[in-house]
Amino acid sequence: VSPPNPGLGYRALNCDDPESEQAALVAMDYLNKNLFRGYKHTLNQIDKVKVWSRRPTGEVFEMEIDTLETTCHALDPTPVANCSVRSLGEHAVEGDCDFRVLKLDGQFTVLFAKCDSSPDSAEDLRKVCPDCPPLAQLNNTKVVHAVEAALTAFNTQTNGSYFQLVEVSRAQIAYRTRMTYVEFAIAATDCVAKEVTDPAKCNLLAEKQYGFCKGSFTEKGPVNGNEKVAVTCTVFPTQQLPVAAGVDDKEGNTAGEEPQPDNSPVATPPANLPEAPVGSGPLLV
Amino acid sequence: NVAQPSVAVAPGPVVQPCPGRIRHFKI
Repeated sequence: VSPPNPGLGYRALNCDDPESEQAALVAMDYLNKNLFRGYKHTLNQIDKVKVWSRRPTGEVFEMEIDTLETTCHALDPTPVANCSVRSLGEHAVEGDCDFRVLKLDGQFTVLFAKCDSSPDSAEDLRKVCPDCPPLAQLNNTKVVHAVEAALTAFNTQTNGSYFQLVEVSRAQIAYRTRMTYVEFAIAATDCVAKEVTDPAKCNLLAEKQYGFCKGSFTEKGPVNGNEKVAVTCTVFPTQQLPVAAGVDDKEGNTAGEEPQPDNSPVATPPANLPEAPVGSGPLLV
Repeated sequence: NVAQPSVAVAPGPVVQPCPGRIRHFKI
């Protein structure tokens, strides 16, 4: 009796086999090139690999991969190899990805990608750093206020274009010190920062120019009566983004974000960013 | 490997094919 579907079985491959690593690196490259929000991720561990033979030719690598968030924003053109992994003390975020990668004539192509991301537990964070603030909800009023103050401070001090907020990508609130730390992405508009009267009338430049900011906001305290804001922004060279899709966690948020209480649509790009592709091509959920 | 029948041969290290190595740290 012949086995059913002869020739369609899979072969198990060592997760640390160079061929597995090669497929995983192609998958990670694909993931990062198609991210438009949150942070770039780097390979941490290959969990499982099955290699299926494909008719008439080729092989499909079905892989489960664990990733870790880096400190480079998705819009940052820095190669991920040069990005630092987010440390445990900064409240690390991991990704859990399923990929299908086709190997044909020695070339790897991603056919399917799906990633969920989730922050490390608050308990784990306390173990490594009892005083480190955990990730905060991105729509927390303190976070929103800190981002507004930081962006205003940046626009007030810049001599160039007025920058609009693209997304808040990360936030931590240190209640003891009354400080809120925020990270957010910005985009240049056709308005001059020092001349803006109505930001709503500013339009994004045709050739998109993005930036990434880290800010902190200190609330007024009973002793210290002044608010303080500090912000540092890096403006990236103008860039042509690929047609993008999102990487979502189980709560419907992008990699690097805390679960949000609102039911934001899944994989909806933020304003000013390209929509997901329609039609044929690799599927990125 | 050649071993005398009376000498017990210690089993070699078991290679776990998966999951693979952790490059940074595990959450």
